[in-house]
Amino acid sequence: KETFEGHQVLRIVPKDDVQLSLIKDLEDMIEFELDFWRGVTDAVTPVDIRVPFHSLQTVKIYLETQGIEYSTMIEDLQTMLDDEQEEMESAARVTQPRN
Amino acid sequence: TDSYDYGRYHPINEIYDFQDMLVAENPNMVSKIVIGQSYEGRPLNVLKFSTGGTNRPAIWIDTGIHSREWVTQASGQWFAKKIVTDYGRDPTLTAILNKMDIFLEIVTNPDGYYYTHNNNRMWRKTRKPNPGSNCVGVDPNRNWDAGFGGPGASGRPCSETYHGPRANSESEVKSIVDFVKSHGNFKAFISIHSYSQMLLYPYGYTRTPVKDQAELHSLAKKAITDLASLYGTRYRYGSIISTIYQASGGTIDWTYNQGIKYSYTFELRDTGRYGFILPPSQIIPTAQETWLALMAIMDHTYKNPY
Repeated sequence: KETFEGHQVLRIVPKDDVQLSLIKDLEDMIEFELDFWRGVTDAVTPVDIRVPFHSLQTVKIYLETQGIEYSTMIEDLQTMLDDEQEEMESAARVTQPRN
Repeated sequence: TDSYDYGRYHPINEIYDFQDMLVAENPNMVSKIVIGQSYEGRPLNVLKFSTGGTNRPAIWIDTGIHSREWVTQASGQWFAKKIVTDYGRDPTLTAILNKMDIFLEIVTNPDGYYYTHNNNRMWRKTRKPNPGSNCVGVDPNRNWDAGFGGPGASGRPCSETYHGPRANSESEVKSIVDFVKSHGNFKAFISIHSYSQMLLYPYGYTRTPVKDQAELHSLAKKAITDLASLYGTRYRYGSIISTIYQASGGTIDWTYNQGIKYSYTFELRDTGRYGFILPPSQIIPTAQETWLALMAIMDHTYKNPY
């Protein structure tokens, strides 16, 4: 099972079309293995990107040097997935006897 | 199915069991049609809700075409139970079902859904290998014969928006295409995704407005207003290309071009804390509010036959 320790989801709000195209350029940098959860649409609509741990520093430097503002929507994806899995398993334990 | 836990995410075998239970409990209204098989051989189950007649005008709803969008398959199970619960109680739904059929495909991408539970929670595409590439899968919402292969999809098999080698190359897509064509009397087609809270109508592959744009736009406004009335969840709405981005080979562009006027795509919650990892506590509120929008679209379809 693939795990996502250290992966973060960054929320980027492009200010203008220049920044939009800079973010679009990120899409073509396939070595970063970025996963666009919310794609590039127009200036002001947020873009959410899952960034693997190995690309995090490079991507953040890229955004900061271009003056592109971002926030961290999910600090550690695997922690969130572990919680989700735990909720599923505990809920299943509860409902199993009833079924 | 009264004791089924709609407030949690279920693995695929439990969803299949749920579908069979619902059919067994409602033999006079619910039947299961297997419209095809996924690449890995799983059945593509469609629940048919009908109170009689043959080949009545029909409404299609699908969830889970992008497998990681778990709140959509979960909402689909809640919708199924809502239909059988409200028929005979809710006058609007009763009127609709007395004249129309509803078809609901809950797990539209079963191979991908199984894979998200057992191998990779982030998986979105189908699971068919791509010859000549290490990367597996096609984006099933770029594989339809509507602007196929144009801007707004990728030709790279490793991309999340890979359109596939040709239109309808994915059996999960081709099976719906064949079913819709053979049925021939669909009047509304609603494909449900998550996330980002939008209600979208065609087109995605071209800036040319659809001829029914004014009607689709005003109906979308009514639908999202009803949706927001429950918990205040705010949606944006409009055509795919003007509201989000250019996307070619999309489901509802093809269905609209087949003459199914009321073609819509939903993007359910959330706005940006959890993305696809929406907590299960939000499943039922999401399904409840979405249902109000679905009812607006279905009621309009029923009252405006064409």
